[in-house]
Amino acid sequence: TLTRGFREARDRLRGVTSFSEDNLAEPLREIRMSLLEADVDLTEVRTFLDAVKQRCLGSEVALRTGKRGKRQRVSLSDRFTKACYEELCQLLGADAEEVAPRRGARTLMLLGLQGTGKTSSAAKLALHLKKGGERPLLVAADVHRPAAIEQLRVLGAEIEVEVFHGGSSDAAEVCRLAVAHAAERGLDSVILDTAGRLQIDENLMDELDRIAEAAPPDLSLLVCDAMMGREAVNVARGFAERRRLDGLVLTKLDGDSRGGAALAIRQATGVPIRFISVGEAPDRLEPFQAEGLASRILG
Amino acid sequence: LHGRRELDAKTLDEIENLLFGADLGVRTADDLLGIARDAGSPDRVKERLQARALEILQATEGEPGSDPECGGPPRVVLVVGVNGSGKTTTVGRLAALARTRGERVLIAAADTFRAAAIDQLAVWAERAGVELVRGSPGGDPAAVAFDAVEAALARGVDLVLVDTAGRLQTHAGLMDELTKISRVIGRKLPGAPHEVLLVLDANTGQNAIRQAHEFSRAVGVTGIVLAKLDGTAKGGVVLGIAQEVGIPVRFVGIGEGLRDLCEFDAEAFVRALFA
Ligand SMILES: Nc1nc2c(ncn2[C@@H]2O[C@H](COP(=O)(O)OP(=O)(O)OP(=O)(O)O)[C@@H](O)[C@H]2O)c(=O)[nH]1
Ligand SMILES: Nc1nc2c(ncn2[C@@H]2O[C@H](COP(=O)(O)OP(=O)(O)OP(=O)(O)O)[C@@H](O)[C@H]2O)c(=O)[nH]1
Ligand SMILES: [Mg+2]
Ligand SMILES: [Mg+2]
Repeated sequence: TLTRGFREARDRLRGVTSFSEDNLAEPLREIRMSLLEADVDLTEVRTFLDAVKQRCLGSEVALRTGKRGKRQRVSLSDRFTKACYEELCQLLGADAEEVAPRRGARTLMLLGLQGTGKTSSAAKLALHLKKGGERPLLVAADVHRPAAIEQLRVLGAEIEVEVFHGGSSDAAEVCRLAVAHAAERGLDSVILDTAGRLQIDENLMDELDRIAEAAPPDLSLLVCDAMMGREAVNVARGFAERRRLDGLVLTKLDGDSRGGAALAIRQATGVPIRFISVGEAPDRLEPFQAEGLASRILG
Repeated sequence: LHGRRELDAKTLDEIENLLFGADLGVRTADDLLGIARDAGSPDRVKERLQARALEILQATEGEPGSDPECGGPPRVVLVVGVNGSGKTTTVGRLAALARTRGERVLIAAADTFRAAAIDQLAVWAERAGVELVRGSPGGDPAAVAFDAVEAALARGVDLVLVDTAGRLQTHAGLMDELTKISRVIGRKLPGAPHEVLLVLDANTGQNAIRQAHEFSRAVGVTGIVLAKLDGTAKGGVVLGIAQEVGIPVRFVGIGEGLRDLCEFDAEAFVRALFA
């Protein structure tokens, strides 16, 4: 289904031979509504619309091969749609390389707000790496949430990946022991599942620093819920200011939230989206593709 | 807004930024922007916005379900919502709240799907000092709810809290499952569930309005629990829900501890929203 803005573009730009401030006004207004409803931050919306306007006004006449090999002009409304997609894809970042399976010790740390999907993503990541030939180790570093350790143990058992837990009631110590354990056994990726925390919670942000000190992460992945609203920018910045972030995992994309928060997070932190989670089952983790998310955000 | 002389375009622009940044529904944001524009002067904007927001929230009070017409104990409360929003934690705290009022409470572990969901709820049941009715993992959630209501009737329990598995409204099969759970409860005790609480993560954006619509369609939501309000998100989306779906907020979650669930205070909420 075409988003209102594209439909508007089709109506306004029918039979028109060139873009103008005038005939772009309505389509851009509709796209604006569409983006605001998709949770894209207002500042991002304005930047985006200006960029699209520039692309359209500055573009050359495009030709394509139509029926019977005749060279035809691409309709203005198609060009408008294309401009929107291209601009959004560029903003979202070209498909970031996924976390590729590789042999050898390394530490991956998952962090983020409460309930975003860290524990389930940890298991999914472990399965992804295991399928790629690795022997990963899951680490139950959430010593706060009731039955969090048990949750990871059950998930680990389901995918037949070892789960390290216990040894201490201190999260950093658990991680330190886990890395040592992995080294002893010659395991590959050590995946740290940490407790959900607020970026403004000093005690828990300190805990994250101590975990990182005890088990220095090679990759830190921020796990974000795709249905987040405008606060996504502040949350992501809050985490990015304390920890170097190497990637984003966007979860619950099997829902119907448009996922505009992803654009805001990307713009605010520059962190590439590495994976998307599209379901609860352990195989529902996919590498990120800008095209898919762009068309979803545009509606 | 402080120190601004007049409501010029730049000021209105900033107000618009503020409103959209609070996750209000797009329609609600426009409604409030209109209020701001008509306020006349910058220092009257805040109080006008707060007044209008309060009006929107209070319009939902006294909707059916807010004062359960109970034929007698037990009162049955079904807790629903999307994955990770805070349902299980909310159930634990609701149980604790009810106990401070001297009520006899039973919790039903009707999330038979997610890893360690029953174990997690068991910890909360213990913290709140209440009993847990459970089934077998992977079993029928409606059967657990049924058993809990049956047990409550037999033992003269005042309140039954039913925790359910998280589900996204896009999964029709799971929404049907929820409808079935509610229907089975009603068969055991006509009129039940007396309350259906949708637990909403305060960080959620516009999708919250869709959640309210869809969950309402499946099980008739009577109230919202706004969880994680101790974070930086303001949960403004409940204004959009109030305007478009007419559901009131009943409780707010302000932390992860046993005492961190309070009754909703609309005035405090709108003050914080437009601080
Ligand atoms: N539908 C759907 N559900 C998901 C997805 N990812 C995670 N979930 C569910 O979201 C809920 C929360 O996931 P968890 O992995 O427990 O989240 P968490 O971040 O570890 O939570 P805390 O440790 O409490 O902060 C669970 O019900 C998961 O099954 C997804 O991509 N789609
Ligand atoms: N900071 C904060 N965290 C909360 C609040 N309510 C719940 N949480 C946390 O959010 C996370 C998810 O809570 P759960 O109760 O497991 O959520 P759920 O809806 O039952 O999740 P699923 O059953 O997997 O769908 C946990 O880490 C909770 O401690 C709150 O009010 N404030
Ligand atoms: Mg977890
Ligand atoms: Mg739960």
